[in-house]
Amino acid sequence: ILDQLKHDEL
Amino acid sequence: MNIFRLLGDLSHLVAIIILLLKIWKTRSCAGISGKSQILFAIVYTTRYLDLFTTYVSTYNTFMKLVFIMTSIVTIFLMNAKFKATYDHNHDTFRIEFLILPALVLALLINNEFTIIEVLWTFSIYLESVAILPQLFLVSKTGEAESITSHYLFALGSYRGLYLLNWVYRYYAEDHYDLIAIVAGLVQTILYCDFFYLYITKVLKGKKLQLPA
Repeated sequence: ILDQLKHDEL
Repeated sequence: MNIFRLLGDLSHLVAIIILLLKIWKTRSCAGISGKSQILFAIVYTTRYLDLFTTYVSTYNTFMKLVFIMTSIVTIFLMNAKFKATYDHNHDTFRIEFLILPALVLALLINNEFTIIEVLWTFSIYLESVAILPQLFLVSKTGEAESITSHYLFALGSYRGLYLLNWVYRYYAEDHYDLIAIVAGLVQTILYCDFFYLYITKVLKGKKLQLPA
């Protein structure tokens, strides 16, 4: 889930 | 980074540049909703708080800073430097009717109940409806300058391109975020009526004028 919460979009 | 995402970001950047150039060159912010601009500034500052916690890439950091700073510059130009040209009388949308529901929804539906994640979610919900005061202003005056139409077209295209990016990422990377997707869908749908007028009128050299 942590990876999903790393928002890599703007 | 795929082509849809890149085109979306560039479209977003172009929209902001068009807006700033319009205000600067014509020395006027007539036809622009200061309320939508305030909402966008809230959107960027609440979404990009992760600048302090997470590093994604130089590109990512750079774009976030550009969006935050240009939104503040736009508000300054509208409310200080070119204040006399600002359409107060027509810009009457009550933004608390957008901010409060977005906040409540973010508290209820989010990926994780932490301050930074709730604020990110709030910014996604708020962005989806942040253009409403601008569309409201256009409908009140019944028309928009073509430069304002180009701005709106670029700004609307950005989330539409993101939708394609999300479809691509779902299949290519097995990555998806339902909150962003649903909000992005709502955001793009709100522009549909405008897109129709833009394609049928502005691109044919006519002024964007709403039927009386």
